[in-house]
Amino acid sequence: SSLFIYDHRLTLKTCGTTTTLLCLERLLDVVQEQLGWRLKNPDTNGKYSPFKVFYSRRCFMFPLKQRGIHKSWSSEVDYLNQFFSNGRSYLVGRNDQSNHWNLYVTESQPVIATSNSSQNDETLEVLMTGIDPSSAKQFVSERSVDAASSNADEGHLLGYNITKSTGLDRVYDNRTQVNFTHDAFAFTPCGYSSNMVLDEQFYYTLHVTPEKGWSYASFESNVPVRQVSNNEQDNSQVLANVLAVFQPAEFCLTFFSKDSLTLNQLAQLVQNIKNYSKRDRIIYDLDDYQLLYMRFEKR
Amino acid sequence: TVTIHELTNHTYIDKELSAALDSTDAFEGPEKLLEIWFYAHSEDIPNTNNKASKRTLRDIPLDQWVEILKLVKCEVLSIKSTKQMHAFLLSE
Repeated sequence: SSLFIYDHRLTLKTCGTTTTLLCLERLLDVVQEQLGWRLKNPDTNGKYSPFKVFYSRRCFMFPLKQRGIHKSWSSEVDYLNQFFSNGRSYLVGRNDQSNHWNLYVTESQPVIATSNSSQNDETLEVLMTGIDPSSAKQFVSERSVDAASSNADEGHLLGYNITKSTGLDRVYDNRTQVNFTHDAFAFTPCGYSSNMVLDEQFYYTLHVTPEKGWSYASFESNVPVRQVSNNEQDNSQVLANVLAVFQPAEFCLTFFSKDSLTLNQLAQLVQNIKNYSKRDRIIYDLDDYQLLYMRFEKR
Repeated sequence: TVTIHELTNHTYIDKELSAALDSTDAFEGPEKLLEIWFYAHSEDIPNTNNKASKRTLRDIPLDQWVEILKLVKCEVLSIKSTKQMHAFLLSE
């Protein structure tokens, strides 16, 4: 799991049977108490009105193992609607399949101040299942769990080694030589999480559960690929680099962008991926963002 | 690419947790992803303390984040901080 905190926004991505949404009430209280930010809107029955909220997840593999509100998408949406007044929920993909994707997103609030920044925010996420067994092996580490040997910090060392051996630190072609920050951890008995930060401000994160029968890996990134690669690389090549590491039997790709040109270019670029057949391709207009969802299966 | 230096420059690291963490049966696969933009840009953050610098999410102390993450059933393994963000690696 990972948490990324910027001055004005945060991203929390949690795995397993975590209870992500149960932090909302306390989080919003802390932000108001500690920072004095006024987040409640008097026009919406006292509900919170941050600039934008996204909540998403692929459908669970074992929904019955989840706790409380996370047992069903409708419960999660009801819970979110207790906090936010202008949310919309989407079920993306085929409802009759166990591999669709769920999204909750609020309408953007009007921008209060005029900002000089015209940053094009974009997020690429690749969710992979059925990792090739030879690839999955790379994410199994043998070490003993022993609190007494805490000085060794083997989990971080093994995480570092996995990052290097798999080439996951070379997903992006860092032609501009921006600063690269890395943090990875290899779990016992298996599993891997890593956070990579480029240019002090963009991240990509990977989470891998290589267990046979229900293996899964995720890649999420807000790195502006053309910027850091000096226009030498695009997101289709990033996708190819990620797929080469995991060789999944199936994956879905989601891409949020404010720039429809970028989104349409990616949709064209990934029409034909070697060894994979496209199963779904859906584009949504979401207020000030566009969303591309595509799902592929190995031939 | 990453260098070995990245193992020694954490902003925070919980070595005891990292040594003792056993994730057997912890993983389910698909993650839950929550993203909140309190403001569209950092420049839009209001100055609420009448001081020269604005207070931002990155000024919230670590113990508060630990408390919030407990509600999520996550613990902080390690943190890397850069000029513009904090990146937390969490248990689970």
